[in-house]
Parts: sequence; C-alpha cells; structure tokens
Amino acid sequence: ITRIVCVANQKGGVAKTTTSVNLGAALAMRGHRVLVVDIDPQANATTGLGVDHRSLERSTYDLLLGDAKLPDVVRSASIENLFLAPSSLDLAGAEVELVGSMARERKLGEALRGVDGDYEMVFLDCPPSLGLLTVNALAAAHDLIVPVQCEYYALEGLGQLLGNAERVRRALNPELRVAGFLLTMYDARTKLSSQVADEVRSHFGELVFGTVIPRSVRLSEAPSFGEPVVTLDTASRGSIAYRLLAAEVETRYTLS
Amino acid sequence: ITRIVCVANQKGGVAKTTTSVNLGAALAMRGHRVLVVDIDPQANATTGLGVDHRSLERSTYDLLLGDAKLPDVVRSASIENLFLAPSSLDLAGAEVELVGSMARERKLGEALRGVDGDYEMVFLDCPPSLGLLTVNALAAAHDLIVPVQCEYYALEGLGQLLGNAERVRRALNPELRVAGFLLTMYDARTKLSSQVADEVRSHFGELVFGTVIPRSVRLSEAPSFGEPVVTLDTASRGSIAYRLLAAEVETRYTLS
Ligand SMILES: Nc1ncnc2c1ncn2[C@@H]1O[C@H](COP(=O)(O)OP(=O)(O)OP(=O)(O)O)[C@@H](O)[C@H]1O
Ligand SMILES: Nc1ncnc2c1ncn2[C@@H]1O[C@H](COP(=O)(O)OP(=O)(O)OP(=O)(O)O)[C@@H](O)[C@H]1O
Ligand SMILES: [Mg+2]
Ligand SMILES: [Mg+2]
Repeated sequence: ITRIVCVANQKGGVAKTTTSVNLGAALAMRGHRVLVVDIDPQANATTGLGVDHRSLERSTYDLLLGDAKLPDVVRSASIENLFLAPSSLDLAGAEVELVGSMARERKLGEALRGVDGDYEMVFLDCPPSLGLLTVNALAAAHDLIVPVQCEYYALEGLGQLLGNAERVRRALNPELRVAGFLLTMYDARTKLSSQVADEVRSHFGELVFGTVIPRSVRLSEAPSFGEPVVTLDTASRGSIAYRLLAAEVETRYTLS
Repeated sequence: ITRIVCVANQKGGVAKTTTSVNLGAALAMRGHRVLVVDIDPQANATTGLGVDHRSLERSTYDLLLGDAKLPDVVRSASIENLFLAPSSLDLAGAEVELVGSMARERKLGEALRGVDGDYEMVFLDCPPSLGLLTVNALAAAHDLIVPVQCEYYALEGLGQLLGNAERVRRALNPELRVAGFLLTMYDARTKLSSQVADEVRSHFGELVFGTVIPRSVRLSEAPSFGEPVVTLDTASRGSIAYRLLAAEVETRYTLS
C-alpha cells in the first residue's frame, strides 16, 4: 500500500523542501518508487528536482482545482524510481479560489486517490503556513514528518502545528499520525543547536529521528544545480545524513 | 510624519523577523522613536523582543478585528525609544475570520491611522506568505523592504512578491514603493552567497542596500535571550551590520 507523508512546519526555512527532495531521492536510490508532490506556490521542490516551473502545461494547481488527473501532472525526475508532481505560481491563487467550494480540504486527497499501488511513498512538500494548502496535505496524509531547524524561533510554533494536525485528525482524517521530528541544520560548533536538540528530544522522545541533518554548504548549493545533494555529491555530510535517514525511515516503515 | 515600512518575503526563514527586530532596535538606539508591529501568528518578533506572547491581554489580533485600538496593544520594549505591538497565536485565525468582512485588506491601515507623529518609523514583520495578513501590511505601508537570504531558493519568489506589491499599489495603496532589498545570511566562505548577491544587484541595482548582513551565530542565539543582538552583543558581526544598516536607512530617509 502507498504511504502518504506530509512534510510540514509553518516556520519558514526549516528544510521542508530540502527534506522532501533528498529523503525522496535517497529512498528512490534504495529501490523504492517515490513521488514528491510540490504544493508550495514557491515551487522550490520543483526547482530542486531540475524542473522549470514556468514552462509547465499542468501542475498541482490543476490537480487541486480538479482540472487534471494525477497521471497528467506527474513526471519522472532525473533519478530512477523518483517522480514529481510539480507546482507552479498559479498555486498561490488556489487558497482563495477553493475557499467557497465544497469539501475544500479534501481536494488533494481526492486527487491522490488513484495513487495506491503506483508508489511506495509519497512526500507532500508544504508551504510555510497552516492555510488551506497545508490542511489539504494533512487531510490526505497517513503521516506527518516535522523538520525542526536547530534554532530558537523554530521551537515556538510546534505546539500550534500539532494542534492543527490534531484538529485535522478529528475532523477530516482519523489515520493521520505524527511519524517523526527531524532535526535539521544542526551546527555542532554552537551551544544553541544542542540546546534545541535536547529540548525537542525531551518533549518528543522516541518520535525524534535518530538521524540528525548537519548544516552543510553543499546542501544549499545543490538547488542551483537542479539536483538533490544525494546524487550531486555523495560524499558530502548532507548527502550521507539523508541517506542514513532513508535507511532509518525504511526500518520505521518496514519497507522491504 | 511617520514612515510605515513593511518587511516581507513569502520565502521562509530569510530574516524578516531578525531584520524588523534589529533594525528597529538600532534606529531606536540612534534616538528615533520606532514601533515594531508583529503580524506573524508565530509571534517571533514578540519573543525576540522579550515578550511572552502567551500571557497577553491584547495583541495585533484584536487590532485587526477592530476590538482594540493601537494604544491598548502597544507596549514599550526593553530599549528606550523602541515599542512593540505584539502578536499572539489567535492571529492564525484572523485570515479566515476577515475573509468575509468589508475592506478586509485595510484593517491594519485603519488601526495604524492614529500612529502619525507618535513614531518616526513603524516596521511591520510579516509571516512567510502572500495571504491577507501580508496584503494588509502592504496596503498600510509607505515602503517595502525585502530581506533576501543569500541562497538559491530565495531568488525564485522575488518576482511573485513584487507582482503582488504592484497589485496592492494599484488597487489599494498608491503610496507603496519598494524601498530596498537587504542581503542576509551572507557567508563569505561560499561561492553561492556571492553568486546570489551578484544576481540580486544585477536585477535591482541601487535598490539593494549597501550594507550586507553576514551569517553570524550570535544573531541566531539572541532570540533565546529575548533581546536583539544589537544590545546583547554590540561587538558581534551581526550587531555591527544592523547598526550600519540603521545609519544607511537614516541617510536614505533623511531622518535627522
Ligand atoms: N542542512 C542544511 N545545511 C545547509 N543549508 C540547508 C540545509 N537544509 C536546508 N538548507 C538551505 O536552507 C534554506 C532553507 O531550506 P528549505 O528551503 O528546504 O526550507 P523550507 O522549510 O522548505 O523553506 P520554506 O518555509 O520557504 O518552504 C535553503 O536555501 C536550503 O538550501
Ligand atoms: N545573519 C544571520 N546569521 C545567522 N542566523 C540568522 C541570521 N539572520 C537570521 N538568522 C536566524 O535564521 C533563522 C531565520 O530567521 P528569521 O526567523 O528572522 O527569518 P524570517 O524570515 O522571519 O522567518 P519566517 O519566514 O518563519 O517568518 C532564525 O533562527 C534566526 O535567528
Ligand atoms: Mg520549502
Ligand atoms: Mg519571521
């Protein structure tokens, strides 16, 4: 069965896109069929996988408005077993356009209904907000992975995010569970990183992934090459960390 | 007359809050009366100025819903001449609550109407989105300052932001002008930073502030002390940069 994972956190710049792209790619490299769905109007995951969001016929915007089916939108990424449903700037208008429509929170879930069996895992890369696009992702997902940047401001919003996820679980999607918290941009040279990491672990214990993603310049350079770091520079610390995370996710999900 | 400056960029984590807090504080230290208005539901600027957003009677949420006047919400920050209109988590509900109301984009402008003469500058710290809260800020402001993180993904959304600002200028606020682009988290050790900086300068020329904010660990540590870095550690590179920026803004605005 297909596992749909929502990668969300309303705090900006915490590595939602970097995680969707690199964890997705690392799992594909381990032989799993993976789909990355970009539902952020900034279309960063689309760019990070080498696709020009300006030249697209169809995108997740059409998917949400019901004007296209998933197979019309999905394209293969440059890595075997990895697929992308790209976003476009139009998506910025979707929240306002959907406000008045019936079952507005279920549009993404409807569109992904046909995905079962085609992919082992689907990652939904969310924008930095708790608006209708993220609610659609929470309503469509089995799991929520929360990237947490190892910085002070990043701690503040976690309660709000979990509260919203719980509201979605009760009202729309009883299957939704918090699958894990991923510590990102960990800088071993600073006290701040270990203080934040300790705080997250003391709150969420087992739910915190053992793999921690270090701050690594190669990770921030990779998007300019349109490639995930796991293929661009296999020896970099960022690449090693995301490949370790893929192995950990495989065990947690008992993927073969 | 009071100058209202909107600090916005839908890309997350680019230093909108860090700039509102530290530029505001540095100008206050130079003797200007400054108000920071936090309209992000994450309330990071509120925390960064040492205020606990959980214990507030009134916040910018009440301001936008018309349930409070500005003087009821504003409090003094720990620095002379610096004031804060704090945010709270309730603000997350404001966008949905305002969708149906008349002149929903002008709520913040209405609330700030009485500010003239009380402050020389007002900084509006926006959330990472182009939704109703940011539109309210663009509609209320004279100027837009855009923090641009020196990373690849940060370049992508600038066209979208400027397009939205232009739409607001035409439909709601003819006074709005782009006051400047601020390069942030510049890491001199990487080619990426200088490539992004060159790209931004080649597009926007004179509009790019001469002052560049370097990546500095002290800047990310300061929020955990509830203090801007410009008072916490005056010798740090982040502090020096924001004080230089304040001097540059003073000249650009011919503040005495
Ligand atoms: N471990 C890391 N080390 C260094 N840079 C990183 C790391 N992870 C992400 N980055 C960089 O930090 C920036 C923010 O990451 P990213 O865009 O993935 O976050 P996001 O949460 O998706 O942001 P948004 O909230 O705008 O969607 C990007 O420029 C990215 O390249
Ligand atoms: N020059 C800098 N050097 C190092 N860290 C910085 C710098 N500027 C900001 N930071 C840190 O980077 C993170 C992102 O900055 P900040 O929260 O100000 O961005 P933002 O644009 O307001 O984010 P959001 O989109 O969530 O509102 C914070 O943890 C902050 O402390
Ligand atoms: Mg992103
Ligand atoms: Mg902020």
